[in-house]
Amino acid sequence: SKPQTMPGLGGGVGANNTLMPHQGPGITGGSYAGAGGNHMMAVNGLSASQNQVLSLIKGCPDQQGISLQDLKQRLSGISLAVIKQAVEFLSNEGHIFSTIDEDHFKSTDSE
Amino acid sequence: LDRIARNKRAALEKLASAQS
Repeated sequence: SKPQTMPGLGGGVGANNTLMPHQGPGITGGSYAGAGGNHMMAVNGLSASQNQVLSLIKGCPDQQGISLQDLKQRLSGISLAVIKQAVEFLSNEGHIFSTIDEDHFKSTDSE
Repeated sequence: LDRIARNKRAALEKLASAQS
Protein backbone atom coordinates (compact mmCIF):
# COMPACT_ATOMS: atom_id res chain seq x y z
CA SER A 1 0.00 0.00 0.00
CA LYS A 2 1.96 2.93 -1.24
CA PRO A 3 0.53 6.41 -0.78
CA GLN A 4 0.31 8.25 -4.03
CA THR A 5 0.77 11.94 -4.46
CA MET A 6 -1.79 13.67 -6.54
CA PRO A 7 -0.21 15.24 -9.57
CA GLY A 8 -1.07 18.89 -9.27
CA LEU A 9 -1.78 20.62 -12.52
CA GLY A 10 0.49 23.56 -12.99
CA GLY A 11 3.53 22.01 -11.46
CA GLY A 12 3.78 23.96 -8.24
CA VAL A 13 4.79 21.88 -5.27
CA GLY A 14 3.72 24.41 -2.70
CA ALA A 15 1.49 24.12 0.27
CA ASN A 16 -1.27 26.04 -1.47
CA ASN A 17 -2.61 22.82 -2.89
CA THR A 18 -3.71 21.30 0.36
CA LEU A 19 -6.61 18.91 0.38
CA MET A 20 -8.56 19.32 3.55
CA PRO A 21 -11.14 16.68 4.27
CA HIS A 22 -14.40 18.54 4.49
CA GLN A 23 -16.75 16.96 6.88
CA GLY A 24 -20.29 18.17 6.93
CA PRO A 25 -21.11 20.56 9.72
CA GLY A 26 -23.20 19.27 12.51
CA ILE A 27 -21.58 15.94 13.18
CA THR A 28 -19.71 16.31 16.48
CA GLY A 29 -17.56 19.35 15.86
CA GLY A 30 -13.81 19.03 15.56
CA SER A 31 -13.81 15.30 15.38
CA TYR A 32 -10.59 14.76 13.45
CA ALA A 33 -8.44 17.45 14.98
CA GLY A 34 -6.69 15.40 17.60
CA ALA A 35 -5.87 12.24 15.73
CA GLY A 36 -2.17 13.08 15.35
CA GLY A 37 0.78 10.87 14.74
CA ASN A 38 -0.47 8.21 12.41
CA HIS A 39 -0.45 8.03 8.65
CA MET A 40 -4.11 8.69 8.14
CA MET A 41 -4.28 12.41 7.57
CA ALA A 42 -3.26 13.00 4.02
CA VAL A 43 -2.46 16.55 3.08
CA ASN A 44 -1.33 16.93 -0.53
CA GLY A 45 -0.59 13.22 -0.55
CA LEU A 46 1.67 13.26 2.50
CA SER A 47 0.93 12.07 6.00
CA ALA A 48 1.04 14.46 8.91
CA SER A 49 4.48 13.35 10.00
CA GLN A 50 5.80 13.49 6.45
CA ASN A 51 4.55 17.04 6.17
CA GLN A 52 6.25 18.03 9.41
CA VAL A 53 9.51 16.52 8.29
CA LEU A 54 9.25 18.22 4.92
CA SER A 55 8.50 21.63 6.37
CA LEU A 56 11.43 21.37 8.77
CA ILE A 57 13.74 20.44 5.94
CA LYS A 58 12.38 23.31 3.89
CA GLY A 59 13.00 25.65 6.77
CA CYS A 60 16.66 24.80 7.10
CA PRO A 61 18.84 27.39 5.37
CA ASP A 62 22.13 25.49 5.61
CA GLN A 63 23.71 24.41 2.40
CA GLN A 64 24.35 20.96 3.76
CA GLY A 65 20.75 20.66 4.85
CA ILE A 66 19.38 19.34 8.11
CA SER A 67 20.58 16.21 9.84
CA LEU A 68 18.47 13.29 10.97
CA GLN A 69 19.48 14.10 14.52
CA ASP A 70 18.21 17.65 14.21
CA LEU A 71 14.97 16.37 12.76
CA LYS A 72 14.57 13.97 15.65
CA GLN A 73 15.24 16.69 18.21
CA ARG A 74 12.76 19.09 16.69
CA LEU A 75 10.12 16.45 16.15
CA SER A 76 10.25 15.03 19.63
CA GLY A 77 6.74 13.64 19.24
CA ILE A 78 7.72 11.47 16.29
CA SER A 79 9.88 8.39 16.60
CA LEU A 80 13.12 8.10 14.68
CA ALA A 81 11.75 5.19 12.73
CA VAL A 82 8.81 7.25 11.51
CA ILE A 83 11.10 10.15 10.64
CA LYS A 84 13.33 7.83 8.66
CA GLN A 85 10.31 6.45 6.84
CA ALA A 86 9.15 9.95 6.02
CA VAL A 87 12.60 10.97 4.83
CA GLU A 88 12.81 7.90 2.64
CA PHE A 89 9.40 8.56 1.16
CA LEU A 90 10.11 12.23 0.54
CA SER A 91 13.41 11.32 -1.01
CA ASN A 92 11.79 8.76 -3.30
CA GLU A 93 9.28 11.37 -4.37
CA GLY A 94 12.02 13.87 -5.11
CA HIS A 95 10.94 16.40 -2.50
CA ILE A 96 14.23 16.14 -0.65
CA PHE A 97 17.69 14.78 -1.31
CA SER A 98 20.65 13.77 0.80
CA THR A 99 23.58 16.15 0.80
CA ILE A 100 26.98 15.59 2.43
CA ASP A 101 26.00 12.13 3.63
CA GLU A 102 22.96 9.90 3.98
CA ASP A 103 21.94 11.65 7.19
CA HIS A 104 21.66 15.20 5.91
CA PHE A 105 18.76 16.34 3.79
CA LYS A 106 17.71 19.38 1.87
CA SER A 107 14.51 20.25 0.08
CA THR A 108 14.28 20.60 -3.67
CA ASP A 109 11.42 23.06 -3.63
CA SER A 110 12.80 25.67 -1.27
CA GLU A 111 14.32 28.10 -3.70
CA LEU B 1 29.61 19.74 -2.60
CA ASP B 2 29.68 17.98 -5.92
CA ARG B 3 27.64 15.25 -4.33
CA ILE B 4 25.05 17.77 -3.17
CA ALA B 5 24.59 19.14 -6.64
CA ARG B 6 24.36 15.69 -8.11
CA ASN B 7 21.80 14.49 -5.60
CA LYS B 8 19.79 17.62 -6.05
CA ARG B 9 19.68 17.15 -9.78
CA ALA B 10 18.56 13.55 -9.36
CA ALA B 11 15.89 14.59 -6.87
CA LEU B 12 14.55 17.28 -9.16
CA GLU B 13 14.28 14.77 -11.95
CA LYS B 14 12.39 12.40 -9.65
CA LEU B 15 10.08 15.18 -8.63
CA ALA B 16 9.41 16.14 -12.22
CA SER B 17 8.66 12.58 -13.28
CA ALA B 18 6.49 12.00 -10.24
CA GLN B 19 4.37 14.96 -11.20
CA SER B 20 3.91 14.16 -14.85
